[in-house]
Amino acid sequence: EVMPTLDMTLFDWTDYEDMKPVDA
Amino acid sequence: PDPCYDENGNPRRCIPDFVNSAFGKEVRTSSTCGKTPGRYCLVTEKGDERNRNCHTCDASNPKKYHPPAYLTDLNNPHNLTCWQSENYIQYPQNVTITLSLGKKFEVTYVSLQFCSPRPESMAIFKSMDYGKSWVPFQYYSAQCRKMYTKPSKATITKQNEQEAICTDSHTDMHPLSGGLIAFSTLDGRPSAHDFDNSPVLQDWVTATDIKVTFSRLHTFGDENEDDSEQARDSYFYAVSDLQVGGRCKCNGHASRCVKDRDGNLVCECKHNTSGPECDRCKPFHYDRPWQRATAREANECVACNCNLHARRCRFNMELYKLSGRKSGGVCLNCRHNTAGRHCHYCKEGYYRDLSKTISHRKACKACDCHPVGAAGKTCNQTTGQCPCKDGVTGITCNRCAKGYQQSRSPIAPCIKIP
Repeated sequence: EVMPTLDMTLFDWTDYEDMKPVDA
Repeated sequence: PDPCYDENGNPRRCIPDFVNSAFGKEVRTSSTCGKTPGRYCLVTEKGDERNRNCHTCDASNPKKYHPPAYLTDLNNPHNLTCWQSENYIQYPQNVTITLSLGKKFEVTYVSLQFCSPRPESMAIFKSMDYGKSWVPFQYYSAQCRKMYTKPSKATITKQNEQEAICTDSHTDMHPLSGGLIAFSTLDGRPSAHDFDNSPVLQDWVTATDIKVTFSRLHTFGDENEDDSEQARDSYFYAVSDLQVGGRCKCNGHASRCVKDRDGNLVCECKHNTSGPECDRCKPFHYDRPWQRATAREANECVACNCNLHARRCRFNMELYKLSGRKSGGVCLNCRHNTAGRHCHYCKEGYYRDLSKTISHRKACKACDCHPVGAAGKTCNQTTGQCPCKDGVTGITCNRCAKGYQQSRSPIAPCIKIP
């Protein structure tokens, strides 16, 4: 059973703007 | 076959041929007869009887001139050609002849064959910096102490092997013509038998220019008598052949010298050496220090080992010593994401692609760690495994592990399933 890759659109960057990758 | 390599292709010491490095070269003289046509007289002796035959020296007449070129032209004993100075240039005045060899030579002897009587005093000098400075090579005088403040025939010791000595040999006035002065640079030098291991003597015999100063004429003592004019016209310096025997200096790393694009004489360097005297290593061959070749060891320069990832390197003595004097090269500006003194591992953020050799251009691959799932950007050098956050898995940390699900927090991207 292969787990799906992480979906970048699901993450909430509200408090982590400085961590947000450019392409996210 | 190249003399600098043996039949198996291994490097070995090689030296250029022994030549008369003066032959055909231009000689500068401080005085040459005939600028204005003038008389000179040749003295011959028969028993006690002395005869003078007078001639004209005329620089504009090929049959009567005595140019400096005669010093180094083909020496035909049956048809001697002699350079000749002006008349009666007597001490304290002197006459100097200077020869540029065009590059560094290891001089074995300097010889002069005279058409006139040999000088009462003369000195041979050498330069190692193309005439900027001069070092005495040898003095000849019947009065060493008076003329050159030197004792006659001083003994040479290990402590003064680079000193010129003065000798009164070859200073008698006879023969009136055809006398020879030959100076051997290594004669009487204690370390001569072990020249290979004597940097002092290697330095001593090295010259770029030779200068001979004729300091005092021999005379019959009639130069101050009433009819001294004819007598004085008999006293001048005249040389038929100046020879400088030696080898082009190439430190054992070339078998010949050639003219470069600018017409300068340079060694045809082998053993990965370069420079006019093969006195340094050629670029990128700095894995060990440059050394002169010896009979036992060619001491060729060795290329740095950079696995084809760098074009430049430098030598590091500490590393060389630590390696047991094997290797001291340090590569500069490793490319293709490599690092280390030999560009032999991958730099941070990259890992080895073991399916390729280390010298392959793509031997290092980017880690490509996931921006959220990985705890850092540096992966394992050999496996490429990135450091994953809790609950995350995959070589690049791009999935949640079994029993976990993705959350909304970039800090804890995977949380346990309740």
